[in-house]
Amino acid sequence: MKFTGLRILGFKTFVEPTQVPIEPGLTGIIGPNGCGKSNLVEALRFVMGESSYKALRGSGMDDVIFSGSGKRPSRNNAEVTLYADREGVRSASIAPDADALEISRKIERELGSTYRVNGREVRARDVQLLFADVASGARSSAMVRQGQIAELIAAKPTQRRSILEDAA
Amino acid sequence: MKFTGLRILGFKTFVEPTQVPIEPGLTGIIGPNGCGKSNLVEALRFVMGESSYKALRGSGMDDVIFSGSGKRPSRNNAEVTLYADREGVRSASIAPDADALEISRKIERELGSTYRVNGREVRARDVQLLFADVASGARSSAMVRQGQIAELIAAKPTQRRSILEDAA
Amino acid sequence: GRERLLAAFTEVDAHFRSLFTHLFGGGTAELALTESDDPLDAGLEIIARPPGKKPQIMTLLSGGEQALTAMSLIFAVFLTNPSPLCVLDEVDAPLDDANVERFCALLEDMRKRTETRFLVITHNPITMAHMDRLFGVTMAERGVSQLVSVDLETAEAFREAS
Amino acid sequence: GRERLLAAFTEVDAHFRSLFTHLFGGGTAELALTESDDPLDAGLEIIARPPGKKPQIMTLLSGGEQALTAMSLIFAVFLTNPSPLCVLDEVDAPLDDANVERFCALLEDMRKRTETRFLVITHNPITMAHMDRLFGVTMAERGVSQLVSVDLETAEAFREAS
Ligand SMILES: Nc1ncnc2c1ncn2[C@@H]1O[C@H](COP(=O)(O)OP(=O)(O)OP(=O)(O)O)[C@@H](O)[C@H]1O
Ligand SMILES: Nc1ncnc2c1ncn2[C@@H]1O[C@H](COP(=O)(O)OP(=O)(O)OP(=O)(O)O)[C@@H](O)[C@H]1O
Ligand SMILES: [Mg+2]
Ligand SMILES: [Mg+2]
Repeated sequence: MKFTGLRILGFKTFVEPTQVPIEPGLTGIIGPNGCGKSNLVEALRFVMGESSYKALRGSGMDDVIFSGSGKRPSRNNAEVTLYADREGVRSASIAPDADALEISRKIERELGSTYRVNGREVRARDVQLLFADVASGARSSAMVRQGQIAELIAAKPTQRRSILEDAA
Repeated sequence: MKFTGLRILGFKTFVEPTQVPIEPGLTGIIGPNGCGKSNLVEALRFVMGESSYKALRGSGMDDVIFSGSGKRPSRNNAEVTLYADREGVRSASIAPDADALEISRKIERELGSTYRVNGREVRARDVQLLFADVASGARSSAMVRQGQIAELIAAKPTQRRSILEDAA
Repeated sequence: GRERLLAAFTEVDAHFRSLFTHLFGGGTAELALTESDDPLDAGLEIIARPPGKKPQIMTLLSGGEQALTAMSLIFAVFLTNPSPLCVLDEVDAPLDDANVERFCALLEDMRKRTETRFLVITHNPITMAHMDRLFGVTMAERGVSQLVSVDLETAEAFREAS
Repeated sequence: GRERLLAAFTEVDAHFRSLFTHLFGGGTAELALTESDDPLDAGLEIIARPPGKKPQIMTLLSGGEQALTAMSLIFAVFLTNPSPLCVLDEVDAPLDDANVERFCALLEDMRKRTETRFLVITHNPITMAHMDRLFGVTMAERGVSQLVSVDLETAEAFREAS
C-alpha cells in the first residue's frame, strides 16, 4: 500500500480545507513554533484510528475540533481523509474491489466519530486493522511523536518491549 | 555572594584537573553530543550538595567517579571545588572570618562524600544551607537541567508548586 | 509560612504575566493556586493564551510554546529572588529562530537587571552569538573532557567537529 | 506468538547493532530480552557503548547519545518490517551538526532501501537541505494553519518569520 495524500478540515488549527500531498522519498515540514506542524501529524494518526485523546494531547476527543481563534468561531465538526493505493494487495474485508481507497473520519461535537472507506461506513476497528495489515497505523513505531524519543529511553523495559510487536 | 570558578577532578568525563571560570554576564558552553557539557553542570550541582544520584543520572553516587575510557583505568575518587566570594555578607555559621570561600566535595568509591569549606570539614547540610541562604543550590529553580522544561510542563500542579519555594 | 508563600505567588504571577506577553509578542497568561484552601497544599496551574488563540489546556500547546511558557515561569521565580548563578542546559532546543532571538533578548535583559552570572549550554548558533564569551568542551582524547576558550568564528568550526 | 517474537527480536537486534555503530561512527550496542523466561513477559534492555567509552547504563549517556540510540532502535524495527509511511516529529532537536548529518545520511539510505514515504518535521536547516521537497506550515491568519510549498531559499526566510 502507498499513501498519496491527506485532506484536513476543521482539525485543530486546520480550519480551512487543506490538501497535504504525500510524495515518494523525503518530505520536510517546517514552520515556526505553534504554527500547526504537529497538528498535521496528529490529523494523520486521527484518521488512522487513534482512539486515545491523550495521545492527541487533549482532555477529550472533541479537543481536536477547531475551537475558534481571534476572529473565527469554533466549529462543530472536523474531518480528515487519507488517500491510499493498495497496489493490488487487497484484503477481502474492506472495499474488496478497489485499489484506490479514501479513508475518512469525521468527528461531531459530543456525538463521536464516524469512519468511512470509499464512502461506506465502517467501524473504527476495521480501519485500525486495515493499517495494521501493512505495518502502519496511529501507534506504529514508524510514527515518532515530538518527545517520544526521550520517552523510549526513559521507558521501563517491559513497556519498551512493545516496540517489537511492529517487527513481528 | 558571587561565584568565580569551579575546579573539577575525576568527576565523570573530567578525569584531568579542569578549571572552569565563572565570569560576569552570559557564558556559553558548547561542544558536540556526549563531550561533557551536562557533566560540567552536574559537577556544579554535586559540590552544592546534590544528594540524589538519580538527579545526577546515575544508579549510585559512585557513578559520578570517572569509570575509565578506552585508554585510561577508572579512578577511585572525584573532587569538585567551587570558589565563591561572599562580598561582605557572612552568615555566622560557616567560616565566619572569610569573604573568600573554597567549598569542596570529595567522593571516594564505596566510602561516600566529604565536604570542606576553606579546608575545614563540614556536613553536607551546612553546605546546602550555605547555598540556600543566597537562593542558590543544586535544586534551585535557576539550575535548569536538560529536559527539565518538558518536566515542568508535564508536572502535576502540586509538584509544580514547589518552584515557588525559591521565590519565598 | 503560608503568607510568605502567597506573597511570593503574587509577585511571581506578576512577573510571569509580563514575561509571557513579552516572549510571545502578545497573548496573556496567568498562574493560579488551586485544589486546596490551604496554599501550602495547593497546586500551581498555568493558564496560557498565545496571541490570537483561545485559552486552552497546556497539553494542546506546541513543543515550542510550552518551552516558552515554562521559561516565563522559571524566570518569574528568578526575578522574584535572583540567585548568584543561573545555569540553562539546552533550554533553546525546541525553539524556532525567532523565539531563540527573543530568548536571547530576555537573557540580555536579565544580565542588565541582576548581578547573576549565567552559564548557557547550547547547540544553537544564534544563542552562541549573543554570549559574552564561549567555552568549548572537547574530547580530543575519547571519553575525556577538556575545556577550551573559543571565539565565535572558532565556534562555527567547533560545531562541525565531533 | 512466542517464536515469532523471538525471531523478530533477533532480526531487530541485528539491525540495531549495525545502525548504532553506523550512527556513532564506532562503538557497539545490543538489545537484550530480560526479566522473564517467557519472552512475551520480558523487558527490552538496551546496552550501549559509544566509541571510546566503557559500557554504561543508558541514563548516563548524554541527551544526543540517547536520541541516536533510540533512533537506532526505531529504525531497526522499521527495517525489519517497513511501513508505507514514516513520520518523524523533530527527532533531530538534541543533535549537534555532525550527528544531524549522520541522521540525514541514514534517512537517505532508508529512502533507497525501501518504498516508504517520509514526513520529517524539523527546525534544522541541515535536515531541510537533505529533503526532496519542503512544505511550510504558516499562520498568516493567527490561530489558522495553511500549507504552502517552499524551496530551500524561501525556507531560510521562512524560519525567521513568525
Ligand atoms: N482544537 C483546537 N482549535 C484551535 N487551536 C488548537 C486546537 N488544538 C490545538 N490548537 C493550537 O495548535 C497549536 C499547536 O500546534 P502544533 O503543536 O502543531 O505546533 P507546531 O507547529 O508543532 O510547533 P512546535 O514547532 O513548537 O512543535 C497551539 O497553539 C494550540 O493552541
Ligand atoms: N563516571 C563516568 N565515567 C566516564 N564517563 C562517564 C561517566 N559518567 C558519564 N560518562 C559519559 O559522559 C557522557 C555524557 O556526557 P554529557 O551528558 O555531559 O554530554 P553533553 O555534552 O551534555 O551532550 P549533549 O549535547 O548530547 O547533551 C556519556 O558518553 C557518558 O558515557
Ligand atoms: Mg510540534
Ligand atoms: Mg547534555
